[in-house]
Amino acid sequence: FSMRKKIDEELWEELEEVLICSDMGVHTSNMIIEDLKKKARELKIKEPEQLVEHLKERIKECFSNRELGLFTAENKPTIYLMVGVNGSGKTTTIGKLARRLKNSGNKVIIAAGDTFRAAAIEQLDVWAQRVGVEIIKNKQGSDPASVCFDAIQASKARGADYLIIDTAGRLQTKYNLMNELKKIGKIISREVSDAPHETLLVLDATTGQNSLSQAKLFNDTVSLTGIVLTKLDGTAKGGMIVAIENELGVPVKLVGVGETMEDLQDFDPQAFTDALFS
Amino acid sequence: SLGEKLQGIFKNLKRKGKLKEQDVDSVLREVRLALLEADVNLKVVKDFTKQVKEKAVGQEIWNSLTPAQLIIKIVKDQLTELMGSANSKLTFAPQPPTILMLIGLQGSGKTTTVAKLSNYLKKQGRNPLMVAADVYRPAAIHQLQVLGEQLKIPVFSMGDKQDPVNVCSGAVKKAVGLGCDVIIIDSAGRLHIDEDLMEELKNIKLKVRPHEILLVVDSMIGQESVNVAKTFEDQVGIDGVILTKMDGDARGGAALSVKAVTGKPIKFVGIGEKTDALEPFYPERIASRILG
Ligand SMILES: Nc1nc2c(ncn2[C@@H]2O[C@H](COP(=O)(O)OP(=O)(O)OP(=O)(O)O)[C@@H](O)[C@H]2O)c(=O)[nH]1
Ligand SMILES: Nc1nc2c(ncn2[C@@H]2O[C@H](COP(=O)(O)OP(=O)(O)OP(=O)(O)O)[C@@H](O)[C@H]2O)c(=O)[nH]1
Ligand SMILES: [Mg+2]
Ligand SMILES: [Mg+2]
Repeated sequence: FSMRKKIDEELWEELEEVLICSDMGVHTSNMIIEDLKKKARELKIKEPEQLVEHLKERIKECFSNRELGLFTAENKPTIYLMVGVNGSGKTTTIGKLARRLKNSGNKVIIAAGDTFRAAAIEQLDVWAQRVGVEIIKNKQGSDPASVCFDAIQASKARGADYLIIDTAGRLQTKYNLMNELKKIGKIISREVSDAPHETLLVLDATTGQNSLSQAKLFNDTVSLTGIVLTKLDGTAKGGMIVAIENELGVPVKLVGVGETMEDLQDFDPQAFTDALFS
Repeated sequence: SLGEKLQGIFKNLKRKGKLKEQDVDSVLREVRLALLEADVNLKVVKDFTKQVKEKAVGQEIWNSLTPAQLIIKIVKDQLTELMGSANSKLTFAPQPPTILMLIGLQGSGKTTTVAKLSNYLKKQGRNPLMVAADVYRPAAIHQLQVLGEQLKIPVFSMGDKQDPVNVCSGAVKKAVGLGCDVIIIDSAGRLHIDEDLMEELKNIKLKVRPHEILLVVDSMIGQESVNVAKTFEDQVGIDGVILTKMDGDARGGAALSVKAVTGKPIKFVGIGEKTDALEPFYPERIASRILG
């Protein structure tokens, strides 16, 4: 953009296309550009570089007024429930999160709540061994709600500070699977008041406009408290989280930037916004 | 839906009398919007709407009694033509074993699709061998073995300490010994920008010469579909595409983007988590879905 000499219709189109290409969606990109045009008129902006700076500010505004960081309950265990569609990165994220919490001196237990997919329990078990935390699991095919129940009892009995629960991937349009998730949420809140203390939607950054439907339907089912945006180490920018934050008020709290247990970072609005234009 | 939006536009335009070029542009904006909302890549959308405009002008839509229907028909026909004919044929080697390899981004559905494809081939009377060449992901080998047990299809593995190149060449030898006529290789998920892992794919290709390399793409992928597909095609070379998770409500615009940028056909579609949830690709169905 520093190549451009003046602000013209072509530049506006170019800026809007950067947003669309980041998966922000036409509707949200359009809205942000219209806001920027208003601002440019009011402030009589003449320089393209200034325009880009204001655009970044406008995008960052979407992320203000938010709960940063994961909630910790007054009484242990603090319970985190990980949900999301198939293959988004839930199980791997649990390994990373368990590692982070353990490193800050907490006793962490993880629950193998995916009793359906082939080798899902074994996969989480490998993470438990790697990180050095306890895992609660049942047989393949058993009721996920009963695994959650057992995990909560074990966490209380063993004084765990944190319990992180894995669930099976499910497409948000599958009515019976979403009902199963609702039931899991109810069992958790019945056993521990105010739990789950965080219900995190694990969302693949390469996802396009379907992410809004995912966020809406998962939110309707289990009231999301935040999003983990995974695979941001790829080339996708994850722009659809702007629409999600705008329309649903669900904040991105963490980002996944790789496949090892260290690859978890706090969401950084400045870094995210800069990356949209890099 | 796009159809209703176009009807509305043309109703208003007809009141003004004769249609002009900028009227066609307002119609094309709706087409562009529908395609972007369906996750078709922006550059692909631009090329596509340009082609639609040429056809629309050529067919003189303003003389039509039902211009909205005509535009929809042009768009649908153009989409269907671009997606190629229904072609779920796999290349089989004149001398067995035929070697198929599935590649793609993390979590796209490769391992599950290897099982589905093997099941499909077994039902066709072939004798498949699945190859556990993902030595990185925790329990990836176990995942394929569990699927193999469910389907009564053998799985070749050398554990997770061996180089995937050695695993694949070992599998070819084993297939001959077992009398298997088709080998399906499950590879580890990888980023198209990971130089080492892309190199690994090139090395596997050099060593075992797969007859068919299939790119597995999650149907909910957004604008990066073009970058991803093009990079895999340029660096490794692909023969076809399998689009997964089409049992969801993603519009699947990636189908158009991937075909447009690689020219390679979509051969199969994944429509569920079970091992029988694989369908051949039907271009007109996907075209309707993309248009909403
Ligand atoms: N590059 C990259 N890969 C990731 C990231 N997070 C997860 N993955 C990979 O994505 C793939 C899927 O991860 P899983 O943790 O199995 O995903 P899941 O949501 O539990 O999948 P299901 O349980 O099958 O629904 C694995 O290959 C992970 O290594 C990330 O931040 N970056
Ligand atoms: N609903 C649905 N789920 C699918 C489909 N294909 C695969 N899945 C699910 O998607 C998730 C990821 O599938 P995998 O086969 O593990 O994906 P992968 O590409 O091998 O993952 P990595 O090896 O980590 O790269 C699993 O939960 C599968 O059950 C499909 O067509 N529909
Ligand atoms: Mg999982
Ligand atoms: Mg796999």
